[in-house]
Amino acid sequence: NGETSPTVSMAELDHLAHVVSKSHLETCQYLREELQQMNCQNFLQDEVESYQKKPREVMWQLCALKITEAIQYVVEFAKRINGFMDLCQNDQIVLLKAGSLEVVFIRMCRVFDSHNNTIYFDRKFAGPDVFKALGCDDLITSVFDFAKNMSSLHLTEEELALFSAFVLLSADRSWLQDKLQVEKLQQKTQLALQHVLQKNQREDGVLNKLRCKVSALRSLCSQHTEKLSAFRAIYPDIVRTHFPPLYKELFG
Amino acid sequence: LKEKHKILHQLLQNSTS
Repeated sequence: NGETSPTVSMAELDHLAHVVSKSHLETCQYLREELQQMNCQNFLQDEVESYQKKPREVMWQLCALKITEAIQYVVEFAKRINGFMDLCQNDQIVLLKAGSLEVVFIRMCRVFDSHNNTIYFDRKFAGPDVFKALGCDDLITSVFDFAKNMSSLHLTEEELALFSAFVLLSADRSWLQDKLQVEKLQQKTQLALQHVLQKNQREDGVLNKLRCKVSALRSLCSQHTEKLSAFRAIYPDIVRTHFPPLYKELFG
Repeated sequence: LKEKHKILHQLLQNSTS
């Protein structure tokens, strides 16, 4: 009869799915059409070698810059999710500090070319070998594996948008002041995601697969934090003077 | 937390362009 559960109607789920999907498309940094036009231009071998020859700190600084650019789009995405701006400012900061990089990793599957195992980076598509100078091969492998797994689900933009919002609105983040309000928002987002997956006749296991992605995302973020502190131990001045301020604020 | 995250706080305050 159109009632999904006493608190949330089908119409409300459709509305939420529409708003989140629109927010995602407005802030996704790269539209799929743009990406298709770029026809997966891979870096040439000499370009790959020039990245590999960069000093470690220079490559780190470049990657920190690219991550920070992507995070700024995620902040804009969050601001457009209805309910997010009604949260107290403390909780908005907590959710973005913990979740913005996770959404960046989710969004990476949109710019991942599974045929060549390459990812859009610095104007072309780069394989893991481009990032050798970072000295974080295990993290890079995990990032590429995650992008490959996510892209193998072939999620629509609407499904990706709702999953991104679901991850961002994690009620289990520490330091939340109004956990209950975040929980309510996350539950509604999950219901909207389930509703869209059913509407798109996705097979049942997709939601469970997406739930498993949440722990993979947490592990990617802690790997990133470990690598950053190891790097900063060797190059404290580089981080302080050359890394983007927002990056230092979030991960410092 | 707001004190330690001035940039993020500012981004959140900016109107959604």
